[in-house]
Amino acid sequence: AKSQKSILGFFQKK
Amino acid sequence: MLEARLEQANLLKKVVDAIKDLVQDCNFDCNDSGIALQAMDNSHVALVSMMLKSESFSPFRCDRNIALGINLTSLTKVLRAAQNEDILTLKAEDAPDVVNLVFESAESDRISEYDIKLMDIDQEHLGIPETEYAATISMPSAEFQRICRDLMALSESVSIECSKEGVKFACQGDIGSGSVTLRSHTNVDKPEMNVEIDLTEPVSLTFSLKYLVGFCKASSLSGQVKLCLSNEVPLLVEYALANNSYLRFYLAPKIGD
Repeated sequence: AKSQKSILGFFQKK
Repeated sequence: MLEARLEQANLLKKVVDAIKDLVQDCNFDCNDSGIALQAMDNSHVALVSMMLKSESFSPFRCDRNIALGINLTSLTKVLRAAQNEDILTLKAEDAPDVVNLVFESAESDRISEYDIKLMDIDQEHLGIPETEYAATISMPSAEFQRICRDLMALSESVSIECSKEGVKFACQGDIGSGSVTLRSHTNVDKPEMNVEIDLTEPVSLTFSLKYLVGFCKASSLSGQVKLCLSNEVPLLVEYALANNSYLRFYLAPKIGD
């Protein structure tokens, strides 16, 4: 099964 | 101070309605280029990014950067008091405790005025990298909404596969499976019905339908929606508004086997 990734894994905090 | 006058309250009503189930408290960041909002949902799976350019208002005045921390449930309550066709003016001081909303009926002499108490929201801003997407699909927003709703009846996830054959939305669930395939299509009489697929390399990604169906609440803002995909990066779902303003949603993919 695929698992849901977090948006924080792609976009960095400024 | 901020003073921003919208010809039609409808625009703000629709934008807030489209995002209020995804994000609850958010800063409306005002500066001389317009009013922007960026917020993640509680589970950090999706990100909403709104930009209402100063050109979308007439007049627009904002001397310095002002962050208006607003609870969207409160804003919804107040916006319910505005008629769709009302002229809406947002006003705030430089270090405001409240944001002031004035609704003016173009047809009568009715003026309503509301203040919403502001919140101090410590919000992180995320840097969204410039991305050359492998596939960009423009399609009728109502069509995208229908596909997402239809497939959600079968499954909680959808795979979006884009190849030179077209774009295929497919799902598998307990009762069976389903798919919808769209090919590029030009309707000269009704350009809003066009399907345009711009592909540099094939891409296949899986996303949660619950979020996509939520994004589709923005469908009434624009006849067309743009989907931008690259392998293993968040999907961008964009509703373009007049004057280069936009409402964008980013959704992290489901990855792994």
